[in-house]
Amino acid sequence: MNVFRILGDISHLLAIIILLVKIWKSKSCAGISGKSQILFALVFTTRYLDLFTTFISIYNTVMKVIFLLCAYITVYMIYGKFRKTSDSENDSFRLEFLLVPVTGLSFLENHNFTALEILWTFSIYLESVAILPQLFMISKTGEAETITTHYLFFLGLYRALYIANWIWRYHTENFYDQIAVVSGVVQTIFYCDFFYLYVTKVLKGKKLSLP
Amino acid sequence: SVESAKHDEL
Repeated sequence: MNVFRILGDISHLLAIIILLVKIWKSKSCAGISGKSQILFALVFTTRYLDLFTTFISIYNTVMKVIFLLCAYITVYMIYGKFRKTSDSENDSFRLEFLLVPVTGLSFLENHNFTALEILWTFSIYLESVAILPQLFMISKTGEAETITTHYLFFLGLYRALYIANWIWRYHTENFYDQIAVVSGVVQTIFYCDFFYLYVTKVLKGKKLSLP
Repeated sequence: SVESAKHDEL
């Protein structure tokens, strides 16, 4: 464990909590892509199946449970409790355009051809594109609530910090997981234009609105 | 490259 990974996990947890609080407090999931949240719940479900087979540490187990719970509560709030407030017509990204290539690739490129490993690989590839429906929705509506931009900032920051963690682990433990690294870099690249808008607009107190 | 047999990251 290193500081980049701890900060990354905290950033990830913070993002998830910001979103939960936003939906719960405002009793609305306007501007939030329910599809992205479904993909994140799927990412955690397929990645954390080893929760019952491999014990890494208390921290690892606790965080996995928290992430799983928060993901499903968020999906439940969007499609259950506050479904009347979800603008599903703007949340129109075709999930099959993501799920089909990700599934195919996880069978082609993996560390070993076992069920758990393929599901883990699937979750890694899926996570790198899971935010696309949300970014697509913002590009369609042309704007995002400030609290949603903070959610996206910490969500993007978490994988950027993981890249620092992988560089650190490569130099200190000669540990290197090519699938996670390549996916993580792709995932972070998808946030770059958002990071630019966040820094140039939101941090200057303006509302995030796309030109 | 030392690939991860055990996935110890979240």
